[in-house]
Amino acid sequence: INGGYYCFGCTMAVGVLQQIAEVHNASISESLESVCKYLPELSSRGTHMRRECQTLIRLLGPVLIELFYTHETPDVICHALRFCYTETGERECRLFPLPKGGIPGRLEKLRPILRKHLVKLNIPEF
Amino acid sequence: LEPCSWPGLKRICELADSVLDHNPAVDLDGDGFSSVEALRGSAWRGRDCSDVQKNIRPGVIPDSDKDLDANCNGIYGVDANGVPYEETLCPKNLTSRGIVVIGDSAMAHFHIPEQWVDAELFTWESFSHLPYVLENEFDWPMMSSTTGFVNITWPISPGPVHSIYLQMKERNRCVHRDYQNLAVNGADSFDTQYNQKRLSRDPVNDYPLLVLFALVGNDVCNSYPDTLSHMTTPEEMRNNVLKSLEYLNSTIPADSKVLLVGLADGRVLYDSMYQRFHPIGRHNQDITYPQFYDYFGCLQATPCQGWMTSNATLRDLTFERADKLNQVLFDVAKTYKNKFTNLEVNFLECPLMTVLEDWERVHGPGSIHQLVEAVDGFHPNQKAQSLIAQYSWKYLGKYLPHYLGDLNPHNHQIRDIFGDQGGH
Repeated sequence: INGGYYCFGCTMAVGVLQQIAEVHNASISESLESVCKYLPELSSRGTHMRRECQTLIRLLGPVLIELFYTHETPDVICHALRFCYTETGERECRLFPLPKGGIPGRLEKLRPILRKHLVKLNIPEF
Repeated sequence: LEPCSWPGLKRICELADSVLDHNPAVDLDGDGFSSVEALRGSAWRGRDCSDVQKNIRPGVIPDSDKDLDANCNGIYGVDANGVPYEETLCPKNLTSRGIVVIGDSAMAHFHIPEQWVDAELFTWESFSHLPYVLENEFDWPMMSSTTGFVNITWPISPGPVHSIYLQMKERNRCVHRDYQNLAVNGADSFDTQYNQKRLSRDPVNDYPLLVLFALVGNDVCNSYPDTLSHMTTPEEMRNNVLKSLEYLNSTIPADSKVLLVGLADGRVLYDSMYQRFHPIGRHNQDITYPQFYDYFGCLQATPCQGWMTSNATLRDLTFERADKLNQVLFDVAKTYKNKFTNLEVNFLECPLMTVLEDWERVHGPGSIHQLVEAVDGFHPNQKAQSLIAQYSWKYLGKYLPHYLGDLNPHNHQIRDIFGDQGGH
């Protein structure tokens, strides 16, 4: 529920990425660029891991960078990207400390940024 | 919104789906053994030395192995007198036994590298092994307590490797490559009715087996919020285990041995982790294990609501059920010890519990976290896997030595003539 494994994976990945940039003193865009560099070109099943990763980063990179610079928590970012959500009747799931205004409040504030990027991505929901 | 339909994630999701049938992906002759490593290949079952001939695979009782290595143990050819090595070095009167584990993620050795989650330990290089890890379902059977056989020196999989298979091979080098790890993440005694059918053994033409039936958690572990009502009942457990034993009796060679391994008391996890920071919260010191467990539970993605919870009453109720299921396993082993024609059954209390107790006695209170997987805060880590193997081996040697097969007096000769026997 509430995004399940996808939400969990997104929150962990965004959380780690944020901290890597901080600990290794790299910018978010540098970190994002590095994400795919170390993946092998091909897996044993012929999946082009690096190419797939690059596609994903090209797609999500700009919105991620902008959300990182507004200092949103990984929970807010993954809700913004719709990997996480709160189903009717279920409690809100959150791993990181609660942001000021709560997750729905932050999402409301981020609406213009999200609209700008996610409409470009041609995701029907936006 | 379906994330798996996103460009970039689509292929990765497909790769994840492709590993879900848990059968070797590359197995040309369909004998259940593969010549490639990942995707349920030789990391899980002994490497097939001919993937185009069904009668050549680990575990076969060979005819003479004069010209070829029918059981893939690396011993073949003839000596100066023309006598086949297999005859002299692995004589027929020697009891040889392969090893099989039917189990869950603890037996498959589930492990997510800490370097992927803790920013301070993070290296980009650690991701170069990502496809290998995905293709092995995040499991490391090649380093597990039952079928481990290799010391991988990657920093993402640290720790010593000891296994029952390696000890059995040390005892009798003729059993080289005769291992099958059929464990599946999340498997309980119901899933096992299906999973056990992946066992590849000819009851007539293959050597007998030592089978570990080790479902140490999932009959009390699930992700439902009303977790208690989804746990296996004692009646269901008895039914499932008996069905499994009947199935094994009808499909594995005579003189095989089965060890029913008890469920773990997972209360120890919370007790040893609750004050510690999860790797993702170490840098900012803002996420503890109870917070991580509760988040996992909130998404209903947790492997175990019953153990991974800050609710002490729920943990105690989970223990009560686990204890009842252990009683069932104990009773079944006692009642059916010698009732099956082809196998003997015995019970072993979950060795992890003894390992943890011993560790705490030596290393002091609060030290148990050193044996728990840091990322999931749930599974036994590499060090624990190795200690489980050492404890289980000692136990078997002391109480059930006939489970281990015979000591081969020709081990030195085998080593001198055949070296690493072709490796794994």
